[in-house]
Amino acid sequence: QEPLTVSMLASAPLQEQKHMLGERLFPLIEAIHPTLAAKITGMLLEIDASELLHMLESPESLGSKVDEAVAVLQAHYA
Amino acid sequence: GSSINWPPEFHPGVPWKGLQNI
Repeated sequence: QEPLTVSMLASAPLQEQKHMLGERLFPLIEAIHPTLAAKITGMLLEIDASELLHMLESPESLGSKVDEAVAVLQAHYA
Repeated sequence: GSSINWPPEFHPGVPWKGLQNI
């Protein structure tokens, strides 16, 4: 699978940009949190596309955002 | 949208509607 680039995203409408990012993020998130991956991905897609692109390149950034999202989810459902 | 349905779930292969489907 080719890496997602800024120019690939720039040519798509916002909703489509988020979908493309979600397709890349989901398997990475699923590897960390199989049961919550769909909700975590949905939450992270509220973040700016430029930051999401960075997270795709940086496992540390993605991991810390996933941890944050899980904490928010757990508080939400508590 | 209702907080009960938050957050929206992303499923591969399904077009992303984001917050619209809440």
